[in-house]
Amino acid sequence: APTPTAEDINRGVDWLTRFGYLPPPDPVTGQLQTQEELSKAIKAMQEFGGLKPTGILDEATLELMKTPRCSLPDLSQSEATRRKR
Amino acid sequence: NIQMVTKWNKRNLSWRVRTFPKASSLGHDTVRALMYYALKVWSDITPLNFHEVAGNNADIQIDFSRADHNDGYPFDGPGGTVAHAFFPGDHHTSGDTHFDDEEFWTFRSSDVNGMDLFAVAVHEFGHAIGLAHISDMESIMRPYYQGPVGDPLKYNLPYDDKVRIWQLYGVRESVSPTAKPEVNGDEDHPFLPDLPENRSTIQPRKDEPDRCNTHFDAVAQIRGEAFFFKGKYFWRLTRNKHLVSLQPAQIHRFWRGLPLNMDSVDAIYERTTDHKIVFFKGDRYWVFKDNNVEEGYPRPITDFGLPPGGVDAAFSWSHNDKTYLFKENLFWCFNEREHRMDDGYPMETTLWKGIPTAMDDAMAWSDGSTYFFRGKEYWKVLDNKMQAEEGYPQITARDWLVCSDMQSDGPSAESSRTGAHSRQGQHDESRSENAYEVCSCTS
Repeated sequence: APTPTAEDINRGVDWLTRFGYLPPPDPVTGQLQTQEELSKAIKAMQEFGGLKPTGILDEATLELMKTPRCSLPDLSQSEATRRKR
Repeated sequence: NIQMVTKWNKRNLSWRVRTFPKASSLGHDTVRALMYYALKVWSDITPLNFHEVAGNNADIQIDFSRADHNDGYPFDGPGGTVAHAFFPGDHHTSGDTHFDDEEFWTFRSSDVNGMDLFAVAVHEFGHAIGLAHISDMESIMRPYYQGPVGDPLKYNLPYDDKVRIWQLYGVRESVSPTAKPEVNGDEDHPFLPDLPENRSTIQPRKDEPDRCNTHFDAVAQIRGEAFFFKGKYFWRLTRNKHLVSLQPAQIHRFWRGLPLNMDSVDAIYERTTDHKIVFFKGDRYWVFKDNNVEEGYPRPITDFGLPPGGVDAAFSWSHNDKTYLFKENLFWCFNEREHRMDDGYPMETTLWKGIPTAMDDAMAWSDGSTYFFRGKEYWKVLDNKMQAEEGYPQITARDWLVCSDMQSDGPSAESSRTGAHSRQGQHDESRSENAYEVCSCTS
């Protein structure tokens, strides 16, 4: 499968944060999101969307991220944080 | 599972469309009617009552907004995020529902770029009364737009969605969990026009077939929906057999890559192995990934081991993941996994008892049955049997395409042509005896 471009990854991280799969980066500690967190978040999004949970930004995942949708997040922030923990 | 969120303590909720879409062909009355019916989907089965009010303090204030509109959920133009709503609560925005004014909002339209306003409104009002997103592919509360959900007057919430809202509010007195809510005619429901209001842009095209008076070139289940193909057009039915639009869509505008001079198709099926869609026409076939043809097609049907001469019907049988191809009185069985025809084929179609030869097409449907279509009639074969059910053939247009006044036991499909007419609002000059235009309208 083609590897996602840097732009895809950025857009993917933004999308995952926006819809509750990734907690926003912590402004106080400046902690960045780790690859592991990102992979977990992608997997959560894939399971939620009915895709195969590969944990990578594959074509089907990028395609689903482009699908028109409701603005509200799919998971509440506490849920995402709990996933992070 | 997603945690439950807040709910309304009161049962009577007011709503109001404060702003309307600026660039949509939908008039204000149609928008208000669609909101009314979208709310009614929920009030029909719960003790909630919705009433429209004027003024700025409705519980559910509905706006069509653009880009950043100061609520932390900026819209992003066509596509992307299309709408949102705020959960119940005491905050003044609780229950408010916003639609992206830059979406192409449609109603009863087959336009693939349109966003069905009714479908999105039902989803958002689910939020406004307390439901969160859920991953269930069938749910109206899935976060992704899944296309039109059919006729607002007939729409029926998926059962799991009913259960979830019943957990919040209980069941409306007049409804038992299993009874179908009745819409009784004597309430003053707002009028929903049959066709989009600006008729001038959607006049029936001259070569547009009449779905109630025709036989079909091909019928297929694709991604769970039923597609009926006739000439250059097709009709589409949702999973629960609701016609997406009375107006057919043009094949070439949806299925990209077919030759523009192709005036019809012979047979179509969705491959179970990779969910690609195969179109047959004459001695050639095309393979589509979603609605774009793949490179390298068309190819000859001899790829399948079929003789030249074309295919009448094709369907993929979920019982064995094999594809059955019919031509006149013969049929073949193609093994998709091994990419070869099963031994011993072709066989006589008569092995399928009660099924006609030289059929128009066949379709495996989500009820596990297989349907065979010829002329204006269809036959049903249950599960993995090879015998038509008692009581068939029946009339295709009546049972699948929202047509009425058909006699299924007429002498023959063709001769029953005069017995059928399209039920909703279609002009049919050919029937005017005294040179007046005839228009039938039943809603």
